[in-house]
Amino acid sequence: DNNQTRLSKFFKSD
Amino acid sequence: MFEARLVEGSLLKKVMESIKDLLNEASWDCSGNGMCLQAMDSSHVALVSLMLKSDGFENYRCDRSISLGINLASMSKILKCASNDDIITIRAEDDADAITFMFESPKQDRVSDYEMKLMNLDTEHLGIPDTEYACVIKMPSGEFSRICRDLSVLGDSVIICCTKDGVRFSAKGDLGNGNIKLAQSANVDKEEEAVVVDMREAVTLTFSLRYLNFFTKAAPLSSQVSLSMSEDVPLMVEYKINDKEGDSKGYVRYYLAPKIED
Repeated sequence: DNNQTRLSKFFKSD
Repeated sequence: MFEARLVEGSLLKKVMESIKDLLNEASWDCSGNGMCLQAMDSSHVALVSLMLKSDGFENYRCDRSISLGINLASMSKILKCASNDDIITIRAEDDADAITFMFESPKQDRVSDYEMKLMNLDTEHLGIPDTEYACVIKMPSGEFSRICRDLSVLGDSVIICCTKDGVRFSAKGDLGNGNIKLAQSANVDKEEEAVVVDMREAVTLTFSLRYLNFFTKAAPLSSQVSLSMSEDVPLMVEYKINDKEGDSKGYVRYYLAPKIED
């Protein structure tokens, strides 16, 4: 799904 | 040594049902505060963050913080061996390679225990920033489940539009389109039946219904669900875990990255 963003765009690894 | 005893064992069964279709494996991080789990689904679009507070258990002992790597489908299968009114005790020795579940009937006349192998998981932990959301919608959890189920008939995505007048859920696809509008409850006798919108600014966002339908598996945990939204941040869907008396035992939170509208 090309319109679906991933969480890594918003949340960074600790 | 880790040991946690939950008299209302059905809560743990419901917690497992709320995550097992979304996640294959995850670590239970056990500390003095309680049992926490944070994991993303395999496509890294949704994240589960759940907490079972130590004071929500009747007995809770955690000598040192441990991380228990679990195959969630296996744990779910084992918890299905517990009756709904069973008392459930979770036990793990320090550095153990297995976890034990003990199920006691309320009259203590039937006691079963199951040992399950632990996994070595190298899981990525994400920092979730504290967010002041533009809109927080509280509604009956059954209503949210129904909306997600009904709109899945029409399309793969739902547009959630939150304004001061209420909330509109919309979906469209090949066969047509559908809209469900919920007004804020003017006055309700029962708090669990209320629709309440706490809005700083209006928000319109698009989300995958497939994931929202996974989240609604948590509805048996709580009569109310809250949806927290801001432009361009993941949606947070929260089900509080309350016992029969209504006391808080923790929460299940799901985060879902928004879709970009065409």
